[in-house]
Amino acid sequence: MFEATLQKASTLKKVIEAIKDLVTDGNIEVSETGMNLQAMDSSHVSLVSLVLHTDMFEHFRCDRNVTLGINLPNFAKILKCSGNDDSVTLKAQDDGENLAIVFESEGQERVSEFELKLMDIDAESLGIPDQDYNTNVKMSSAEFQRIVRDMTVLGDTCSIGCTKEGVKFSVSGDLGQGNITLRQTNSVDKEEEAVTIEMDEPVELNFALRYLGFFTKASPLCPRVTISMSPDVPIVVAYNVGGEKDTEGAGSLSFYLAPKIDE
Amino acid sequence: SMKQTTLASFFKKP
Repeated sequence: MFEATLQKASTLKKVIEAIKDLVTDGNIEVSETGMNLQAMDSSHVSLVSLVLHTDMFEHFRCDRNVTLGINLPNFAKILKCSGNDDSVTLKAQDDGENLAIVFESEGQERVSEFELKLMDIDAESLGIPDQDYNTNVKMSSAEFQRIVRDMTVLGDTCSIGCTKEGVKFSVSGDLGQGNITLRQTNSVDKEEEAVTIEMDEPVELNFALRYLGFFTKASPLCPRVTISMSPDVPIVVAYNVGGEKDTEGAGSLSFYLAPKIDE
Repeated sequence: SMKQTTLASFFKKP
């Protein structure tokens, strides 16, 4: 059987909220190392990779690997029933048809029990090459969300270009064009707002803003986001889960998006 | 115009 308790149900709620509009059904693979989900959107343009290590759980028991086929919008509906400071316990039998979800308030005076029906999902998985990226930009997740939102006003494709000086987001559409440049900041009052760029050579790629917009739904998870790019490969937009700022969290939520290319 | 690529062109099926 599988049984795991997270002290903060809100963390799981934010994770599922962040992916449920991009991916409807997904298999959560549970093993002794933790919980993992890899799923693509219906057009196979983007991919979500969620890793929750056992470290982030208060209690984690997994006797045998289990695949939990989950309808994510329905899971999100149940997670919305948790209180702000509730813990959450997930339980499943080896060949069970349901996932039990139990919320407990801090003082344990309120206990809510739910069951979510599991599904058989025929999910296609892809092997993501373990590669070093040419460019890694770390910035405020709220700032990234704002830029993506602002770019969407003007068009549907955003160019992201990075040099040592800064990272430039550009868009053009029927009503005109725009761009926003963030300079690398050495000293800022608020550490969370710093822009740091590690790069080998300048890179510029084009991406569909619709998908970048989906990814920024993960902003409540972490004040920082890491954007990784290399020429002619999918971009990675990654958030730590259950960690602080730039430090390695006990988990991660990464989004991959295939670039747009000139025809 | 720009063409959207898919992930299958970059990531392999295991």
